[in-house]
Amino acid sequence: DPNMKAGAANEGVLANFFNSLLSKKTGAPG
Amino acid sequence: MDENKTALVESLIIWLQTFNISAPCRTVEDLTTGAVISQALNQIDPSWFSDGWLSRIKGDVEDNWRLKMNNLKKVLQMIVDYYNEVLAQEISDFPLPDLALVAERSDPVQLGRLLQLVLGCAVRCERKQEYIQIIMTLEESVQHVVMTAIQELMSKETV
Repeated sequence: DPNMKAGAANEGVLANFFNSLLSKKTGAPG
Repeated sequence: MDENKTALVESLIIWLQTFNISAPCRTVEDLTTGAVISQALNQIDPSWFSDGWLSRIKGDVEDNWRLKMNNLKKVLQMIVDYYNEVLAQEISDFPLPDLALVAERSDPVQLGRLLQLVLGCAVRCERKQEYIQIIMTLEESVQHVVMTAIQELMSKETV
């Protein structure tokens, strides 16, 4: 089902983005 | 109103509802006093957006646009200082919201810009993990708007 595939891909994009944000160092210096 | 123009503010209002805020937080009008936004900021980083600062945001402003404007100015100034001094991020390329339009006309696009800056504080603060994980539980369409808003902020920032 192409809709399901697109949905899963979208979910993957979101998860990748937020996980990469989680692993970034906090902006606060020190 | 153009759906694209209101998508940002609508999604960010849904996100704001995940905070523990006593005042109503459902419509654009609910947010134009600055009271809800300042409560959210106080939860995001209470050491910067302190209880003392929060107490200077007037709660009972009703439809007085001058009082709303005073509150919103205090909120925006403190957010800009937070980016510069705590997060060490310059956001000079990011178009700051027109607060007069928010206070006088409840402009959803300008309010969206202000909430976008609040979002940027949440996903960069010391407790960002908590806030990002909450965002990841929101509906996919909301997450998408939030992601785009963060990406736009990041593209305008310089360390």
